[in-house]
Amino acid sequence: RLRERFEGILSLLRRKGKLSEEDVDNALRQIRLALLEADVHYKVVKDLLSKVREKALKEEVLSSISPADQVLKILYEELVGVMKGGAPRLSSSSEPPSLYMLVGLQGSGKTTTAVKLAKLLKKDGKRVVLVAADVKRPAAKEQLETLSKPLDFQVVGGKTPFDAVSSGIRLAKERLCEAIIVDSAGRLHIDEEMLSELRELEKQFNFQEILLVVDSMMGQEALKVGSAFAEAVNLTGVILTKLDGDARGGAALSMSYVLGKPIRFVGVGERIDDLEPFYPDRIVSRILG
Amino acid sequence: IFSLKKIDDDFWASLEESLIEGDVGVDYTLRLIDELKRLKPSSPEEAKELLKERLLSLFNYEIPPWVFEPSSKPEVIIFAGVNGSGKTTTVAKVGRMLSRRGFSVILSACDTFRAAAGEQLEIWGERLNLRVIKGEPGSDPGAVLYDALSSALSKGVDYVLVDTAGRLHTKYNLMEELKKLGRVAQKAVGRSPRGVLVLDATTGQNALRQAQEFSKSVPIEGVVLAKYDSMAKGGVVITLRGELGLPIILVGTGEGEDDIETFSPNEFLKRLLS
Ligand SMILES: Nc1nc2c(ncn2[C@@H]2O[C@H](COP(=O)(O)OP(=O)(O)OP(=O)(O)O)[C@@H](O)[C@H]2O)c(=O)[nH]1
Ligand SMILES: Nc1nc2c(ncn2[C@@H]2O[C@H](COP(=O)(O)OP(=O)(O)OP(=O)(O)O)[C@@H](O)[C@H]2O)c(=O)[nH]1
Ligand SMILES: [Mg+2]
Ligand SMILES: [Mg+2]
Repeated sequence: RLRERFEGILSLLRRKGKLSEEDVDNALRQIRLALLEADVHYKVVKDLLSKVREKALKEEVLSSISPADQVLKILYEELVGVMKGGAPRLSSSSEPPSLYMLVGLQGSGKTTTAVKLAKLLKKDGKRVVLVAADVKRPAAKEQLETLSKPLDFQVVGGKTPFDAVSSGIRLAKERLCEAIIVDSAGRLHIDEEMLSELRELEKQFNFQEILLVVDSMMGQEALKVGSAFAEAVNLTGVILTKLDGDARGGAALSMSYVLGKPIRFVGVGERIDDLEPFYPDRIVSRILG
Repeated sequence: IFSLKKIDDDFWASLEESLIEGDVGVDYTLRLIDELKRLKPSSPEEAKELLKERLLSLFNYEIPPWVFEPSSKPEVIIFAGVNGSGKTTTVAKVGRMLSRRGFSVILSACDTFRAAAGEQLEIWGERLNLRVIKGEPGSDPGAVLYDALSSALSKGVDYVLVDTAGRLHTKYNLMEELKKLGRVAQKAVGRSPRGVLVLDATTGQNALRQAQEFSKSVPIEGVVLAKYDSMAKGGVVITLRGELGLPIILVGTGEGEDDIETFSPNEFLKRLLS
């Protein structure tokens, strides 16, 4: 349906010579529906399209040789502009070990992504300690251990997330490991107690990066989820998972818009190798169908 | 929106945004608003009542009886869905719910793929005093199911709840594996298993794709809306019900073993139209 909408818009606009303001508004109406179908939050759609409209209504666009393509180019660039990619590698602290934490909703892919990131660091020659800071979920530590077995990473746990992180730091210093990746428990963005736990962890430890792990099939809730986590801790970026599915991924746009933080990596499968750098133009093409 | 003073363009625009924000989706939102406009409500309150009535009629179904008692023994229920949606936890919760009702239950740990999946269900089984049948990691899920069903048949067990590996519906071989699991059940007990789609309440429009594709691999007879405590509206279920005729049967309301309820259309609409 998304594809039909866009082809409809394109053919409509292309049939015209010069575009009128009404033509642009008709096109934007269709584009709006297409973006909403792609799970982009309606407030984000509203704001972005008003910016597109302003640019599209310039005389040089309306009477250019191919105004339809001009308008779509403006739309494309506006969306790509929101989603500037960040560095697809974890930043290092001036003094090792660098401490990283993954946070996010239940089931978003944190545990799997923690090991994917560890492998990435290992490829860069770094020694990594994984911290099982999820003390709630049954077999959470076993999951980390099983996933990291082939790569021979140390996995430490603890009675509380704070104990686990402390143990991780201690072990990393003993073993001269450059990086510590903390896998935290999934939590709801409306769970005040669990968000406070993250705040406390941030206060107690010096995190080089805190990344929000987001399921690419999330719907309109993305805006609320992003702002709640960003309000609790200083996020340095987002990792979008399960992009090997067929979700449009509009949540990525909403997230980037509300956080102003870059999406750094994307998960494209369940294997430890299935992590790629984030390319804004690819996800925009995906969202636009 | 319904506390606005009158029906005007602003009202319709706000209502549209409210439904979209509830993940109702473009098609159904436009359809519902169109129908509502034609009924010419005289006030926002009346509009709300009409919309509520319209949606209640969509959710006017009986929760399938096999959710409350076996239609034959064993009642085999396959819990399927995409990665991380809440299947394993839901299987534990449903197992607990049924055993508290006095039924005998076996949990079949048919996720032999994901790291520590068997251990996760096993821990739930120990906590809830429910029997878990699991296999070696990497073993054939069909073989595990066969063991669970053989045991259920010989012991006259009421329910076999089948936990399966998360899978994206875009993966052909994984969807074929699910089909095969259904065939194993069919062959072992002589009738088709019940398929239940476990759907994360924060999922957007991809939910429709999930329901459509999973239905091709196993007969999906109901949807469990997990993580409803996220306060997401779960509006996608309107499309699942309207387009695919799927009943929403249970709602997951937390991470504990008792955090499950039968679907209440009134509660659902109250949240959606709040
Ligand atoms: N297809 C696919 N599956 C993924 C991806 N990332 C994670 N998964 C799967 O998603 C499911 C959930 O992943 P987890 O790593 O357990 O998620 P989590 O955020 O740690 O979950 P909680 O700890 O319960 O909050 C598992 O089945 C993973 O294998 C991905 O990029 N693609
Ligand atoms: N808040 C909340 N969390 C839930 C609910 N149901 C499941 N979860 C959590 O969601 C996460 C994933 O649950 P699982 O049961 O492992 O999901 P799954 O579908 O079996 O995941 P895979 O087997 O990896 O595909 C866990 O952290 C659960 O505790 C629910 O109703 N509410
Ligand atoms: Mg985890
Ligand atoms: Mg599972």
